[in-house]
Amino acid sequence: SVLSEKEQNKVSKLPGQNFNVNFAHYSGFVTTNEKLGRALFYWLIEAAEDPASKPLVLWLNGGPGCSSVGFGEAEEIGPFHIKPDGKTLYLNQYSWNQAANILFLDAPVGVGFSYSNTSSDLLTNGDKRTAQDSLTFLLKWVERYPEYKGREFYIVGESYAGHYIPQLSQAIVRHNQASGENTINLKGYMVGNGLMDDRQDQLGLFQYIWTLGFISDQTYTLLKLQCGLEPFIHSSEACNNALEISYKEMGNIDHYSVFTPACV
Amino acid sequence: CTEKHSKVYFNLPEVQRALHVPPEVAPSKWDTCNYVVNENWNDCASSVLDIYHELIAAGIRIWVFSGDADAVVPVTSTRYSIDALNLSTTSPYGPWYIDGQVGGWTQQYAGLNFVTVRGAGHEVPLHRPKEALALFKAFISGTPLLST
Repeated sequence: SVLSEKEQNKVSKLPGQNFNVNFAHYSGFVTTNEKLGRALFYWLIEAAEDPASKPLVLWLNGGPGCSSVGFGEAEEIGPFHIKPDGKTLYLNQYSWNQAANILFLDAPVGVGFSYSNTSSDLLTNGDKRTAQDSLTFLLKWVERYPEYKGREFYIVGESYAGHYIPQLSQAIVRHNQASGENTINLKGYMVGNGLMDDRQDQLGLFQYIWTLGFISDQTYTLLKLQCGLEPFIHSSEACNNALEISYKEMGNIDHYSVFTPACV
Repeated sequence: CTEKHSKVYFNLPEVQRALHVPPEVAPSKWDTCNYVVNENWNDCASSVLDIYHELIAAGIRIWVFSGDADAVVPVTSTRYSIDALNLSTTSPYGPWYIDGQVGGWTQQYAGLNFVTVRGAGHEVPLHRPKEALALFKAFISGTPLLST
């Protein structure tokens, strides 16, 4: 018999998985641009109980350039977490698929297993194309998984996904308004520690590390002077130099979790 | 350190086979972040606050949360950005609770719900998994977090 694309994408037991699970999961690629050969990698992990009654949630990590599979699935909200040996898995008891069907997407091309047959695509990614390709991905993905057409849909993520999430949400809302369709039935989104506005994000960062006592008064003043009007990513050399001084003063701490010992 | 474990696991050929990644399209080295992509990012909006206004008007449920131990995009940044949205508040400011402990603080604005997660870093579910799951359940059900 000929397997459907969905059935072909079904994942059986993973290497290093020494436990049974009571949910199905699927992974594979969806082509978002036939001409250039752009394809995005996804991993759908269905809800542990009664997936048909649960919403669909798309999880996105940031970077830009970081993997939702590598971070979101494997160390944050997914059920399959990896032990320090890098080979065996354990079940995350707080996996979010207790409450929803979770779809991890690596976008844009170049992230994780997502790829393009046109190598220059890796040098021309950006906010607009990521939103457009992600919308194309969703519209094609629900053709493979029609049971999710019109299903209550949410987008959640963190960091630079503070750009991806509202931008993709806007693309979905505008697509639905233009087409009169509700295939992607977006109900809401949730962003954690996300980039929202360069100016506010910079000011808030400098105040945070100054008020917690991580940097000196002089460096706080220097940061505001050199970086206050700079983009949050890819800032000027003068701003980067000021940031370097702040990093030295903060010492060998984990900036992503300031009271956690740095990983050595 | 968990990031290092992912870098080992997802480079295993048997894992790539299990996830239906054909060898001919697999990257020569799978990595958690692609720095070529990052360094060659073309268009980066300086602000997405205008999109928030558009989506709030469209009736989309929007929650913004922040782990308060993050020095990359800290809670102060998020507060300034929300302040710039100029939304009116619709609930009193106050803590939310989990297992009798303060999980963080929360504020409902017109069209947006703000939640902090106490002790969490940039990756909130990594360091505060139980609190993050409670937050997620509240978000998808559209119900407030426990205030007592």
